[in-house]
Amino acid sequence: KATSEDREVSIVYLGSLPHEVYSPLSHHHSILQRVIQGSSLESLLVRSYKRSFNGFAAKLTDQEREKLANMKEVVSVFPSRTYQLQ
Amino acid sequence: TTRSWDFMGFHEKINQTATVESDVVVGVIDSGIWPESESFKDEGFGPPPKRWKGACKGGNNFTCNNKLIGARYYVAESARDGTGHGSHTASTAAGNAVKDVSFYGLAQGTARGGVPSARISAYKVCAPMCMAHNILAAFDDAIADGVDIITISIGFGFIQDLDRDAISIGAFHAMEKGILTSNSAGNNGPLGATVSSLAPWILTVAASSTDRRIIDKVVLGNGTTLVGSSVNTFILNGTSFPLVHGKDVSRNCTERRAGRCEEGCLDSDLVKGKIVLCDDYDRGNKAAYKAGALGSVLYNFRNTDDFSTIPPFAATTLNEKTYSVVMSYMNSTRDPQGTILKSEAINNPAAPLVALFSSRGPNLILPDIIKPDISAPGVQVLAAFSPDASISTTPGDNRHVQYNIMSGTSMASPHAAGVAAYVKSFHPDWSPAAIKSSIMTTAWPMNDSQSYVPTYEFAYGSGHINPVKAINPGLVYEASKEDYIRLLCMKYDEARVRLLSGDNSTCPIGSDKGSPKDLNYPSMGAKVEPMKPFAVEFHRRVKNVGLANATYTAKIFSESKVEIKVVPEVLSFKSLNEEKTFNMTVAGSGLPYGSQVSAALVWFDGTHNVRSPIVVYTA
Repeated sequence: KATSEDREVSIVYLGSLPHEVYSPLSHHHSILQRVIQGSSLESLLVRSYKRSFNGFAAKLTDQEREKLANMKEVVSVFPSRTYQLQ
Repeated sequence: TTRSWDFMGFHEKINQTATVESDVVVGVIDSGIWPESESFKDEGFGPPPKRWKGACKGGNNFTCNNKLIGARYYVAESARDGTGHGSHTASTAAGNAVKDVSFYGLAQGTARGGVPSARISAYKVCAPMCMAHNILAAFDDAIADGVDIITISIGFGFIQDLDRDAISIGAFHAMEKGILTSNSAGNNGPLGATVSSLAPWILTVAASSTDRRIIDKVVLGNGTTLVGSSVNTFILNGTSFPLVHGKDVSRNCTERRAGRCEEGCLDSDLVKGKIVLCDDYDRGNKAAYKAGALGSVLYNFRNTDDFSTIPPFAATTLNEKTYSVVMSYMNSTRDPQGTILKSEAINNPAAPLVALFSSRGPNLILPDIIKPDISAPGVQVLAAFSPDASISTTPGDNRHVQYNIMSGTSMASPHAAGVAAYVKSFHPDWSPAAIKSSIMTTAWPMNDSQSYVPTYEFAYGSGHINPVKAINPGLVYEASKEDYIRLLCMKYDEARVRLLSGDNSTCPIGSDKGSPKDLNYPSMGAKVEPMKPFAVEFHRRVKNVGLANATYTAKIFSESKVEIKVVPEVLSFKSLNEEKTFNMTVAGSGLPYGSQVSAALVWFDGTHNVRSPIVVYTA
């Protein structure tokens, strides 16, 4: 079981929102559910992007990120890096 | 902004119609906003545009008004600006015109945004660090809220692929909805390939100087006066004070460390009432201030006159030449004396020059797309700030101000966003690519004479932004979502592209795939093999947005030995929005490693100069 130290906030980018009737939040839950083991989904999901595009941010381990990156509905998975004011 | 807009010939109320402009909403993704600032008061503003879907969710004690019509925060306790940066950028893009503002008497004038009658919606993602997942959340909301233009003066600093960069992703979906994103190029110049805002759907903005330069002076005991760079608002009470070098006022550090005034090296008893010379630009101020010195003179080894910080006490920075004059004087007398004068604004006839700190191309992700795209004022810009008790202009400085002077590509991006919003107010139906094209093709040509190794277009892009001309470009290089999708097909497989587009887009295969340089971009770039012959073809189409009946002739400006051909050389339009295509070939041979040739294509109809830079370079 991964500890909180093993987890890093990561972005799971799913591209555009589908045009058909779609529930982003339940889709995000279902994707996340497929890769996490033994942790509560609510505590890992940080944010859902569902108004203008599709994706979510969650606290993930390296292994979970790798699994997600191999899913066909995922465009990219990457750690939420720190940007700076310029 | 008390000088930047006027410097560009964009004088107050020039062609601006408040009623149309007030329909434009500028989204500012930054460190929040100071809602009580004069720059964001709503006197004379009616209710938000009917189509506005945003919300004021700024947190406790945060109130929006008819100027600041939206606020959201993703970090900290509220959308209130915790650093001053967000208020600065928001007021530069779309702040009210506020008369008689200054920074302790410096840079006095009317501070204003590019579109003073436009509305602002603030999205706070930095406090002061900015996490990618919050940046994406801000884009998600700003797009859905219905902003027209987004400015984001934030960057990662390193190169990331387009599908792993929060700003690139957010701006792509903004573009889909007709929203242009202006983004700072970064402050990692003048080294090459440091620009990190690389997506072609973003307007990437470099920083340049205006004709107002703020300087200060060091007067030595022998009467010599030297010009330094800092924004020093402190007046020393007296005419002359002892000058000491860091290495002579330390008891516990090596000579080198003490000379650089490293923290803990300066002896408080030995620096009190004296001006300390430090061989280090970064550390000197802080240490000398903490040790209780009266002032400091720092050696700026970068020799950058265009970047100046605001010291917490009387201090200035000197370049190599002037610092050595002080050192020689110190060594020539037993009792060296001097003083530092309060800063003053002088005329800078060399402007606009691209700032040395501004990040440079080429583009490491898409080498044939020239980045940055444009230059805009980003040096010593006075704009709104946060007068919060917990915020100061500089660490150690306990003064608090409503308006502050800042430098960076952060200051350039909102200038470009202000111009984009201005263009949008005249042409509400123009696509993000058309607005971007109008800004790029009407830019003033620039030079890069300040750099030791000039990088020309990779420093300033298409040139200096020209708001007055940008509303009437004559022709635009249009690009739709499908054009960008076609480009993405060159990088990603069809399944991934379909996820990105949200539709059943198909990717061309084989030779139909094309090349990134075929994107209908308003500048033309190509990376070629060193020391080999080359013949690069560019395919472009232009849309007539000037006069219905117009004939444009191609003019090539080139001092290099490359051969450039445009076919056809004349484009005749019979109606507005008519599109014509042309091909351009650039041929040559034997470009050495690390070299670059620059030229320009100008379509001219007797009124409009539609200028595109051409850059061919080697690795």
